[in-house]
Amino acid sequence: LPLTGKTDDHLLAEKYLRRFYGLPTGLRGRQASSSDFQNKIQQMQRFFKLQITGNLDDNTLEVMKQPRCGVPDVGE
Amino acid sequence: YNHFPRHLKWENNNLTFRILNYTPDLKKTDVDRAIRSALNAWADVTPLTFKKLHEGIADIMISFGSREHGDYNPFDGPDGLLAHAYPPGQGIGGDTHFDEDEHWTKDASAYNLFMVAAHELGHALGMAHSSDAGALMYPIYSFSTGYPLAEDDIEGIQALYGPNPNPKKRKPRPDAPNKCDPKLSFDAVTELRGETIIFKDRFYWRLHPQMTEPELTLIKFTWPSLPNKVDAAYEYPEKDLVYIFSGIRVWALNGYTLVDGYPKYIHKLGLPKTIREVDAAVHIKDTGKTLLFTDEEYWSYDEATGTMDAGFPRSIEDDFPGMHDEFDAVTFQNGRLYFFHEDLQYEYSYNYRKVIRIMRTNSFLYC
Repeated sequence: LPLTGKTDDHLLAEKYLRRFYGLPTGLRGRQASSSDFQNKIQQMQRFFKLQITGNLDDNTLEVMKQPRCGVPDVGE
Repeated sequence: YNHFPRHLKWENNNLTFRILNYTPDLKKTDVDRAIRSALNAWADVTPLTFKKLHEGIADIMISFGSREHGDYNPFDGPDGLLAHAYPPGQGIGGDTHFDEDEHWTKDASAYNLFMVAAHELGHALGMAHSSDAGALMYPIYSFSTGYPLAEDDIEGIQALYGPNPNPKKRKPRPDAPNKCDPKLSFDAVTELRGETIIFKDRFYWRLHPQMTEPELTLIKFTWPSLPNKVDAAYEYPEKDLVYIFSGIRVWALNGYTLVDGYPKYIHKLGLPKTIREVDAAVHIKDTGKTLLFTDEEYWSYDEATGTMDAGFPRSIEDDFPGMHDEFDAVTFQNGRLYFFHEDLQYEYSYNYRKVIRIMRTNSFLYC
């Protein structure tokens, strides 16, 4: 399937991690924001048993694009 | 399985629910039935009971809404978010909302209301998302028929409420297979444009040369019209097709896309009508032949002529010595045949006609 542009993917991921993994919203320092983002991606990759890279790779994006329930995954 | 923080649950076992509005996608009676069946799935394995209210405040208030629908937790239009529900508690606690922008159905043609309701009502009872891809409480939508709860869901809900004092006989959905289970067996293995696809129960693993870990997905997620159980599969690269066998039917894939005109009956390949399933199948590029394994025998199908070769079936034991005489799956890679029988994998040299190595089946998944 064709992939959307990188910026779109990053926005999608940010929105996804905010909603389901409690990624903080608002402006933050550059370093803190990037490590938060990676930690949240890792958390999501761990949950879905994907390879834990902390990067927004194709497999991670594919899961993010699947239809799903709107309740956050981080209940535990 | 997971629960919400502080293990939120209802204090009493006799709960009420109310359906506030209905989707126009389905008849009212179909919505009522989907919700009632979804509640019953949980009631069957717990002491919980559910009484329907037609007015007033119920513990679980069920509604359909679009975008921002009154809880500052908006939906997003078609696809994406399908529904959400709140954990047990006063006020909004237990309430369950479905995205009206989805197309709701009672079959597999779009989003099945019963499946989504069963998942959401799990939240309304205190179940958080499970990371077991076979569980109903896995956060990604999938369709299946039969009883919707897996063992994982049952253990989770019973940890909150205990078992049903009058248990009903239910066959739970199997949990996702564990790739490193030493007793792991495969249903079918095939190549697909350089990837390897391994079918097991309702799932398949995808091995890609650029992926270090196998990827596990529900068959229905990728191919909703394929059956939940695959018996055999093989790739015929000359035509860029992968054939998938289940019972007396065979489907064809071109890449990940199902080919029109399928399923066809396996008997069209020249197998006798007495054969009701193919255990394993493999295409050998060097000879142009496809071998179809059924019980203790195998058949040779000539792809070029589209006919079954004369002199078959032949005995597996006679022609493939040193192995079991029945197989679950077989694949051909780098000039070698890999036969799978239960938890054992036989690497077989087709040229030298002998077994080279015997390994665990799970070693194929890097275990």
